[in-house]
Amino acid sequence: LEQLRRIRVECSQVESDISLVRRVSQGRLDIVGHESTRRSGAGGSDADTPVLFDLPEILSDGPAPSGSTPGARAVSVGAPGEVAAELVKSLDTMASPSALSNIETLSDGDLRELFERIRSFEVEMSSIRRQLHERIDAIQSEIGRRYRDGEASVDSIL
Amino acid sequence: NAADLDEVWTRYKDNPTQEDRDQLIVYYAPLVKYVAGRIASGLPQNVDQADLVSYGMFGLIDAITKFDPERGFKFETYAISRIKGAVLDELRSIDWVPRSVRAKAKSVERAMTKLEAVLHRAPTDEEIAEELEMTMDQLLGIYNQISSLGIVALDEMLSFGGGGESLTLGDTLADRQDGPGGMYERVEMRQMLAEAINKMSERAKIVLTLYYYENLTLAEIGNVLGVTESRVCQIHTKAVLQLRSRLQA
Ligand SMILES: Nc1nc2c(ncn2[C@@H]2O[C@@H]3COP(=O)(O)O[C@H]4[C@@H](O)[C@H](n5cnc6c(=O)[nH]c(N)nc65)O[C@@H]4COP(=O)(O)O[C@H]3[C@H]2O)c(=O)[nH]1
Ligand SMILES: Nc1nc2c(ncn2[C@@H]2O[C@@H]3COP(=O)(O)O[C@H]4[C@@H](O)[C@H](n5cnc6c(=O)[nH]c(N)nc65)O[C@@H]4COP(=O)(O)O[C@H]3[C@H]2O)c(=O)[nH]1
Repeated sequence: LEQLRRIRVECSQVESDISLVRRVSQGRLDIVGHESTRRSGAGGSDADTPVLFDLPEILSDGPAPSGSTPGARAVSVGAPGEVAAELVKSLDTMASPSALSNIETLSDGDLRELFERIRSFEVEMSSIRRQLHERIDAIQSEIGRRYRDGEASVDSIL
Repeated sequence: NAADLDEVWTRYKDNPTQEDRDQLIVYYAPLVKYVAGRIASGLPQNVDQADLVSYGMFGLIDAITKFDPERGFKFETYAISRIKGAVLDELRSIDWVPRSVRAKAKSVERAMTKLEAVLHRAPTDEEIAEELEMTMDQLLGIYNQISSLGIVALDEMLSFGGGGESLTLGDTLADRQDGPGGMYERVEMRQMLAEAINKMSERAKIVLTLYYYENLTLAEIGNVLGVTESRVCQIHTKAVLQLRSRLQA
């Protein structure tokens, strides 16, 4: 059980970093997407509103799939680890900080290219994350089975 | 590319301008999405996520203003804890838990404390319901109401750590040993909570341990105990109320 738990903790730490970088890349993607929508004149945001005002709308999530219980899982807000730092660095080489903070100055072509680069990065993060979830959930269901069948007891933790 | 970011930081710290600050805000803003998403995960669907993001933005701006690049810490780590603090503080100050539900939670805790003093063990739901002169269904209904507000509401009711960073129950017991400072308090808290959990009823102990220490979902815990997810949810709510009544006693 100790081994299983150690693997899970390791996977969870990587998953936490990947989830962080995934969220960051989604945020970047949505900021870039918002700029291109603004240019095409669609979406009600007035052309002079600085992107800063729209950030709460841009950065919030769609509704979670129905039937998800709030707090189904204990979730903590942790500090980014080494994996996250490395991945953000590589995201920064694809989507430079100065491009992101001066997005109105990019040409339409550059904007579209920036969008595509961030999008393929996000897709990759989401896919790694899905695989990690499958692995973690498999471990969790085995750990759960051991508690259910009496092979493990919470007293050993406490 | 990291170089132009460092440039903006240095320029901003030497001479704070709106323009540089806005550049930093836009670059780091996705961190707020991360924090708001995680906090929203413990809240019911009707909480407006855009609101959480706006509360978080204040935390980010605060972090940018206060950050000292010379100290060698990573900005992201500092920013995430300020953003989280800002969102939780705002949630607490708007007191989004309805007063009636808070009052019910308080009366349940009072009943638990009183019964525990008399029985020298954790009271059963039957005993609590009797003490409060309500039916079992009514008591379970109260647990449901509290938990439908989201576990964060419970965590928030249990947050400790007067040292600047407000720790919730979830943070204290998390697998990750992260964050500078407060590490020792964390270990102490973890110890104290483990002792308090150890004195609880078997079911409560199992649910709390599996949820916080073993990181199982409510549904997975349901499979362990052979009950529904919503039943685990009720047990979890009762257990957290009980923990709170003990730690405050
Ligand atoms: N409750 C919950 N559900 C989850 C979680 N992760 C994934 N899901 C569910 O699984 C679906 C697929 O996720 P994905 O493969 O990561 O694929 C995702 C991801 O690649 C991307 N995405 C997700 N959120 C955002 C966002 O805020 N901005 C952008 N630009 N892309 C996003 O779009 C795809 C589709 O997203 P959805 O339609 O939302 O559909 C999501 C969502 O219904 C989670 O942590 N909690
Ligand atoms: N082992 C395991 N872990 C899982 C699974 N799904 C999510 N997690 C982890 O649990 C955290 C909380 O998920 P949530 O409660 O659904 O809460 C999510 C959800 O409300 C929202 N979210 C994230 N991605 C999506 C998405 O693609 N679509 C939608 N609609 N919401 C999302 O943001 C919140 C935070 O997301 P994250 O920071 O990524 O943090 C996630 C992720 O690290 C899973 O199937 N197995």
